[in-house]
Amino acid sequence: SPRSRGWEDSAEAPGFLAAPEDAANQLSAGLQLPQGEAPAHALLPPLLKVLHNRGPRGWHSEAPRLQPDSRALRYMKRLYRMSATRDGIPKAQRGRLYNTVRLFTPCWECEHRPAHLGKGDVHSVDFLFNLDRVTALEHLLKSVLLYSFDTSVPISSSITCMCHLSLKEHDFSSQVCPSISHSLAFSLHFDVRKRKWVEMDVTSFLQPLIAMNRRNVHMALNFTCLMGDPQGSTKLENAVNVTLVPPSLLLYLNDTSEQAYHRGSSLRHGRKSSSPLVDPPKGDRGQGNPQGKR
Amino acid sequence: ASRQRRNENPKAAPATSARNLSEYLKQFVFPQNECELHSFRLSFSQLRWDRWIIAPHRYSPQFCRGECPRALGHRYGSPVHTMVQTLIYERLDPSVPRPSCVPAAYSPLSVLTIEPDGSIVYKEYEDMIATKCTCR
Repeated sequence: SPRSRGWEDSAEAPGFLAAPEDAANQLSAGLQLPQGEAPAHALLPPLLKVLHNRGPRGWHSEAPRLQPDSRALRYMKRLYRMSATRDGIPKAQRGRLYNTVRLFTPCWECEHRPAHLGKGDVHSVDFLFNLDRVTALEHLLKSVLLYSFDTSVPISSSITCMCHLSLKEHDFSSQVCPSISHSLAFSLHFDVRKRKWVEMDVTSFLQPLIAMNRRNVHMALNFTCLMGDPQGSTKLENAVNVTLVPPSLLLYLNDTSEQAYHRGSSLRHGRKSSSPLVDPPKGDRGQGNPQGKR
Repeated sequence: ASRQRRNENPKAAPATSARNLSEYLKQFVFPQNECELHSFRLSFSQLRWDRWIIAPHRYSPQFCRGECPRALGHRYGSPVHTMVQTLIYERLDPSVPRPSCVPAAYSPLSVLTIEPDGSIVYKEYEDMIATKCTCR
């Protein structure tokens, strides 16, 4: 409503309130606002204003949203259930600092298959993550690569994969091919039955890039997988042919912007009312308790 | 006074004094629709936003509605200014608005959304659910 302050002044409404084209059309039809007229800008309620700010043609220029990977969606729904109640109230988890988690799937990946796929051959995959959605006010706390492997072998035992991850720097000034700036060798061990995600912490690996506000992260992964667990016997003849599902990149962030929820910040939570009077006693009207009237 | 009037003019209808008394007391009666928190639940599918807001499915922002009583006292945690505003409205200048019933405290909301580039974000937003009302 025109009276609502706050978002009216700053186009800083929370991101998820930026409704896409159809909701905005519905709203503008309801408000009988001229489509895309500049003067209407001042009258727009915050929701439409956020849309309008997306450019002179507002929501029409909004490209349709790309649909996320279904596995990634399942993972994030599970993360949501662990972090908030059914009504969306954040759960108080001790020591939890993040108030934002972003999951990116690679915008492209290309697998270099060896000429003949012999046993124990090294697979190598290149993939690129675009981090444009990370804002300058979102500080990286932790980053994780989420692996999942497809194997055609219905095996009940576990698999061990030796991986070598390298970060490729694109020096666009010189046309030489990308140089490798960091590399990381690690082994992933997982039990195929559970087909769980296998998480690999790459925080120290990515920290410098995120700190430099790098928008594109180009990685190369070489891996070979053997049947069995690292303690047991993983002889080369146990090599198993697996296909790497393109990993997702998970960023745990602390959004320091005004609208984000800051745990334990005394300024915002539990502050006393500004009046000299103490907080009203239990059962006061403010708690919506009619019996508390008298 | 009403007894004295009765003695002077015993036929005077007692109703007039009773009416004056009720008029006088009216200013202390608490308004029936006093300022308090009201529940309101919406689902993002009603707004057709469920295509990109994955969770929560329903959201209860709550809101504050009702009249602010004259005798606020400590019940709403209102500053003294609120009572001064009421007196100005009643005695000096009715164009000055009476105090309004507004939220005094909020709680956050966790939202899971799909971004335009297809990435997925879990975010906790401040001040998304009104939890207490006050008169200001």
